[in-house]
Amino acid sequence: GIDCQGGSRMCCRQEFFVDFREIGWHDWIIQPEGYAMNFCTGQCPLHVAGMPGIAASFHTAVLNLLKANTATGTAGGGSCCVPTARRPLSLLYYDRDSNIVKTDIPDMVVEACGCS
Amino acid sequence: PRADSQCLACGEPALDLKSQRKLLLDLAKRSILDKLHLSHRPTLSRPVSRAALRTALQRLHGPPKGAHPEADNGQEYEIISFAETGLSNNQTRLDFRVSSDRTVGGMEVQQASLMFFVQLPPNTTWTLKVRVLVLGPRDANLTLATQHLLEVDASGWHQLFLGPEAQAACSQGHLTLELVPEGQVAQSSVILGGAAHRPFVVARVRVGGKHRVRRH
Repeated sequence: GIDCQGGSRMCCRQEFFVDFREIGWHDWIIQPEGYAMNFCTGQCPLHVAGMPGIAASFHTAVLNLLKANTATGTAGGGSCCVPTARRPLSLLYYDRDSNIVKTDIPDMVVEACGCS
Repeated sequence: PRADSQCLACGEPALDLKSQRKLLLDLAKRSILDKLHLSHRPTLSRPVSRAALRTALQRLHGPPKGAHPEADNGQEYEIISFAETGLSNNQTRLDFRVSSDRTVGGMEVQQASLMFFVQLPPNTTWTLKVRVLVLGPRDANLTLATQHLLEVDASGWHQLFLGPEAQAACSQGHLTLELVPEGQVAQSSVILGGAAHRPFVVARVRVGGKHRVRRH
């Protein structure tokens, strides 16, 4: 996948770090110190549908599909910039009874983006 | 981006950076609270000392091996609950509140164990009875559900795996244990005070997941 830089308009991953101290949550979340709430943004023109983050064969299949569709005059559906790889967020925190709780929240951190 | 620019993804007029940041921070808070099945951030009732936190974390294992919460969309938690202690006629009573914040989908306690610290005189063996007390279905009195007997022959931390009765009590959110010393060793051998030696229960909990789907 591609990380967003400057004014890139194509589909890319925008990093966004939430510091728990900045939002006043550091008193109940013991670890980690923040959460990388990365997100996907940018455009997916049809000629890159199925691009970065997804196997090239998928990209070829999509292009062939588009060629077939555009041949009959109907343009293929839109392609969206979506997460293609994610990882869990491990949290250690206090609950309302001051118990210490440890859990892994699956699929919370976006690692890569690509065009659907 | 400039105020008059467009959002890259949807073409709507872009937000100014300050509003965008506030929107993203609110989204991050909402996302974490939803995944923890919390309606709002917890307000701590009883602060935990750093010493107790450090001691307990040294005993908290990594995520259960082979646990695949996505497999049946349940989520695994490990919970450390520190005891509220009291003494009644030479018996030590430990009260634990394993809060049911995670009430969405119900809590299933898969394993629970008691960790306690003992300071014994040299060359002494101490027999300890641990009684599991539960609230009766209709009355507010505690009744004996089961008891464990264990021999302690060294000072330091000891772990006692608790059975299904204690796990069921934890699932209901409240567990009471009574430590009854056998023989002549004074009750004061079990160190209850002192921030770094507070007894605690470690519970391995699953919220949601396959069995709930079957039940529906």
